[in-house]
Amino acid sequence: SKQFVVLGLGKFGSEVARQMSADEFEVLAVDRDPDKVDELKDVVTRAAIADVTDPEALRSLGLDSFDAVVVALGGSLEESILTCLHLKDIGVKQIIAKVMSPQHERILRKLGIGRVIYPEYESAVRLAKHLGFQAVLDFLPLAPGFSLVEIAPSEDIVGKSLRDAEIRQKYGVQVVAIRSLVPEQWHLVPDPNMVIKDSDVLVVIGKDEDLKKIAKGSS
Amino acid sequence: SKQFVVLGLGKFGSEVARQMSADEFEVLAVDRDPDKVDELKDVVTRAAIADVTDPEALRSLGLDSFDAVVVALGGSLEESILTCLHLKDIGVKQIIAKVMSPQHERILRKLGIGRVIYPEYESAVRLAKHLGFQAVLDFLPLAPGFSLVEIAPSEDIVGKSLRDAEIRQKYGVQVVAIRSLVPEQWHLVPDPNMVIKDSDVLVVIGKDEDLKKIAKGSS
Ligand SMILES: Nc1ncnc2c1ncn2[C@@H]1O[C@H](COP(=O)(O)OP(=O)(O)OP(=O)(O)O)[C@@H](O)[C@H]1O
Ligand SMILES: Nc1ncnc2c1ncn2[C@@H]1O[C@H](COP(=O)(O)OP(=O)(O)OP(=O)(O)O)[C@@H](O)[C@H]1O
Repeated sequence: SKQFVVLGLGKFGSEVARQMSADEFEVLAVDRDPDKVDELKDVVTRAAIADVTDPEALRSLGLDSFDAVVVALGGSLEESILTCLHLKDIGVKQIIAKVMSPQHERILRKLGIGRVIYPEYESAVRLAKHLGFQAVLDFLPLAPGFSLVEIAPSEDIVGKSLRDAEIRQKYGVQVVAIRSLVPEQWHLVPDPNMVIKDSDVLVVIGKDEDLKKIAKGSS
Repeated sequence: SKQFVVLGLGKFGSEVARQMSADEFEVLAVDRDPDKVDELKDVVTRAAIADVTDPEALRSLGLDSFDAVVVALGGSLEESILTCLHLKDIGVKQIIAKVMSPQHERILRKLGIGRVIYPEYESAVRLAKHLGFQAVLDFLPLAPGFSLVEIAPSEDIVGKSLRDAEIRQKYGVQVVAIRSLVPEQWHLVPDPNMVIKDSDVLVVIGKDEDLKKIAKGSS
């Protein structure tokens, strides 16, 4: 069964540790702050106090046997970078690092860190896209230029069956699911004969420019 | 055209302001730090220096005419809470606040703030889900228990047409798109006769427990 390490138990790191433990994975949680370690010791498989910038301390944790190490330190760039460097030396299987700036990301990528998480940036982009779509309730980018959005159906769609609404023909986007609120139910692979209510939420996939049109059209 | 305000230009707030400006919305960006304001003044419609906890300063910004106000302050809970309180008094149309803890979120919800963003928490949940799925390349929750994932096709799928692979019948999940890497191309609403290569990425939608099975099955 998979084993993970989280180095640094701030808001991000502690939540990664908690979620993975809840999903029944083995987690080693490490922080130099005894209080942070104490808060998690009954939640994770093992919780340890250590200064992870210290290569000796890192080696004694036996990290090369783990499937992935999440570097979730905050504070200075230096500590995160040094820790990643030592982890590369140890030869851990996979390193994921939380970054605090574009420069931080660039440095870690040059160190060969394959995966980088920038929470504030990612949440900001998502919020900006959300605010930009008038009738859109949620926005998930799938790939550059393609996204999945939840939209409220516009007046010319409400009361029609999915087939009659001809959303694909008119807007070039595909309805992949309908989330009904009355009664509360998900319809994956919705029946084309299903009549759309104004309380339904359409989950739609397509090119961003087509999604923008459907949102504007429904304002 | 829509107008937005961002109060607080840290990593999150400044990125919201930049993204919305890039999407050609009007943005008023506010911070008490002149350097932060200066960095954005050529990017946004208008950038102002102000202490946003000061109700007089807030009123003079004329915020009730904007479509939404993003409260992106860091530091103390107090400043964020006071600012939200004043915004409620002014009667702005929509308030979105960045929070720094579950307690912070609870307080703001009691104040009637409808939408709250907790970047570290959201990124942590997403990373934890990602690490948990073996063959899964990305994971996007759509609703409790339903998600969209990108997966590498397992051996019993590669070389078959989408129709013959019978993914829906076997796994109970729907392939909504295929991202080919060779050549690089997206196939939305993929042709059921399309043959799946081992370099393809399947974008799949379904219940979390079914998605877990398809990932495990392909390890
Ligand atoms: N050298 C180190 N060794 C072990 N733990 C460390 C080290 N440096 C920092 N930490 C821990 O990393 C955690 C995250 O750091 P901090 O809270 O400063 O960052 P942050 O960017 O605010 O994190 P988050 O956004 O996740 O809350 C803290 O609990 C801190 O004790
Ligand atoms: N009362 C205030 N009036 C105006 N601006 C403020 C006020 N308090 C804080 N700010 C600004 O809010 C911004 C974000 O604050 P800070 O950087 O402390 O938070 P943060 O949680 O680290 O933010 P982020 O995660 O977005 O980087 C800063 O640029 C700061 O100057």
